[in-house]
Amino acid sequence: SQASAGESQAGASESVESEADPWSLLLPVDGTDSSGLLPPLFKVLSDRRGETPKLQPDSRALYYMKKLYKTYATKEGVPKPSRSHLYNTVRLFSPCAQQKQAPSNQATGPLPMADLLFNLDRVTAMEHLLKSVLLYTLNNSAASSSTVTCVCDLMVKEPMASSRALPRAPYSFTLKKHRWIEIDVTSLLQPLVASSERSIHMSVNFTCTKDQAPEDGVFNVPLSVPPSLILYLNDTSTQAYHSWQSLQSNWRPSQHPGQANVAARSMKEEAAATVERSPRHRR
Amino acid sequence: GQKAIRSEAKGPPLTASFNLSEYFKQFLFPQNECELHDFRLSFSQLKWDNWIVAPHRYNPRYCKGDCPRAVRHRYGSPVHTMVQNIIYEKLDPSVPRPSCVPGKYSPLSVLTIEPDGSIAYKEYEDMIATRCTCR
Repeated sequence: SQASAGESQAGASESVESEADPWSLLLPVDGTDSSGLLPPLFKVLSDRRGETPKLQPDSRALYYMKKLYKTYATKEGVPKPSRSHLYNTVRLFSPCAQQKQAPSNQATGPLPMADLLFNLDRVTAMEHLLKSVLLYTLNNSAASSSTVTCVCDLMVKEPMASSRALPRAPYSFTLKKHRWIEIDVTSLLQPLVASSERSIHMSVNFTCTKDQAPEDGVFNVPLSVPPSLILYLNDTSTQAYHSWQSLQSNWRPSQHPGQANVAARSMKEEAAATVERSPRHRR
Repeated sequence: GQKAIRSEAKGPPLTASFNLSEYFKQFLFPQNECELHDFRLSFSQLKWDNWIVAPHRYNPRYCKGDCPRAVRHRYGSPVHTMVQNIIYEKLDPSVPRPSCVPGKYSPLSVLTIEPDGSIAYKEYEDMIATRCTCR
């Protein structure tokens, strides 16, 4: 079968090489609409027909997402059964244009008040938000072993100015161990994403102190700003993989528990009856 | 069978082993039996490697081969498959034999760069055949 697979592979690659544009392989010869012919992934990519991404993502963001991919899937792209999460989509957004930076002064802590604008157009209506975090990358100059406690104030400015700050749960982390700092902003973004808001303007303010020497006042956390925004989503469309469904399909649920039990009981009674009837079995 | 053996006895002396191996051949599974085959596709072949960060290659696999007559337990085929087999063999050969098709799939996880520069990890349903069946 390897030989036959090799043949089919060689055959296909010849036909692919022979065609200047591989799209002719995928698109229907009569030029009709290909949506019914192509699987969703191929449809999405064939719409981009050989272009190259105009905007390249930030290298640190790409590194983070590659690590996430390796955690969730094998080299062949098969989701690992060990994964226990319900989200089947993760989107990482870099801020569009960093808005004007409020001057950093003692009051706003070591980090300048960062104004961030995220455009979430790529989030589809079928994708429901389960969790979202702001992801900060620590500069490698942060390799000090000090433990730092930070308080993060986050305010959403648009679409509606809600000066609701995050519950000021102090985030404490040891700089040496962390390459990334994740600030959970789910409670703040949930209503916005649910209301199909796709442009989010927020400001973030970090105030950190060293645990060993709080008298030193605020500590200059070497964060490489701006942060990325990561959304963990559950895509409810039919094209997406729903792990809980595959769990259910392995486990055959009875129509109604009562009904199933009745069936089981009657089968048991039936079996007992046949045993009684045939003398041989009785021995 | 006695008559047959006696009548054969008059013919050229056939070695018992030859008859037996011929006889048992009919019970062997067909050489090109229905099973899963690989087909490794690289996204650079389709010029999608600009957009797809991972995986680099995609092996959707496919099912190919003849369905043996005893499909019940080996392929988990429904009873209908055997009915169709009997119809093909005994009643009407224009009815096709059971076909070798995928019976189970697994999803595919893809990491892509979006046109706006954002990065997306998505899991697409039923993109890899993992088991064949005869139907």
